[in-house]
Amino acid sequence: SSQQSRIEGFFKVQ
Amino acid sequence: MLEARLDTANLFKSAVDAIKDLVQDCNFDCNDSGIALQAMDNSHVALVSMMLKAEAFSPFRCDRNIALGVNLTSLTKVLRAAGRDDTLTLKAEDAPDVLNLVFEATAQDRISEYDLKLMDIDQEHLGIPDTEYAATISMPSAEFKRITTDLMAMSESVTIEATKDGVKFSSTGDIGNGSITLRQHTPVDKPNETVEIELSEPVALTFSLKYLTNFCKAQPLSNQVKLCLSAEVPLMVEYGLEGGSYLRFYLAPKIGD
Repeated sequence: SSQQSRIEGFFKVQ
Repeated sequence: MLEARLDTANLFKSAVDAIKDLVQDCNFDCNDSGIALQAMDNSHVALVSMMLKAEAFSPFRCDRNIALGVNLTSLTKVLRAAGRDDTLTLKAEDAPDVLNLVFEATAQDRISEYDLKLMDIDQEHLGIPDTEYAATISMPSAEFKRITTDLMAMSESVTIEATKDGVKFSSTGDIGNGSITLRQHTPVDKPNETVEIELSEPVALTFSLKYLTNFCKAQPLSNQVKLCLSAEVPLMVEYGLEGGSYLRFYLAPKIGD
């Protein structure tokens, strides 16, 4: 089944 | 120092209420443009981004950058003491230990004043890139709440599919499956019931309903909600407030099959 991705995978830590 | 006054406490009460179950400790970053907040939920799946612009307050004064580290559960306890129609004034020194909140019920000549202890919060700040979304859906916020609540009964996830024919929310679970399709709808006499779909290309993404139902706690803030989708990037759910202020939620998609 589908897996939950994490938000940091898309938005870089500044 | 910070001094920011709202005509009615309602806006701030509702905004804090909308995010308090998603994020616990967060910084309210104050500067001359307004009060901003960015925070991830504990599992780092969702991100809250709130901007209350200086124009939302009257007066608004903040001469330098001040970070107010607040526990939202504690803030909620204090805000419970504010009437919805009270004026609300937030005050803090330049390097504050406390946030001072004053609620005034002008009709009753009643003034209440609270100091909320602040904390040092060292939080990662994420850079959110400007995104040209493949699909932007504007719809009644109550309708979005109803859809997420109804589909939550079927499954823990929802697939949101935007095409030129409309936007389809569908869920498959143990007991069966269900879907709701909305088409573009612009009633002249009821602008709050408008459904608008701006599409540059069709897109379909799957999200956790647990988070979406949580975002819907912001429903009292705005009659309309905006959903912005692009392939393989987080969904943005925006509740627009007066004067360009906003409460946005970002939700990482579920990926794979």
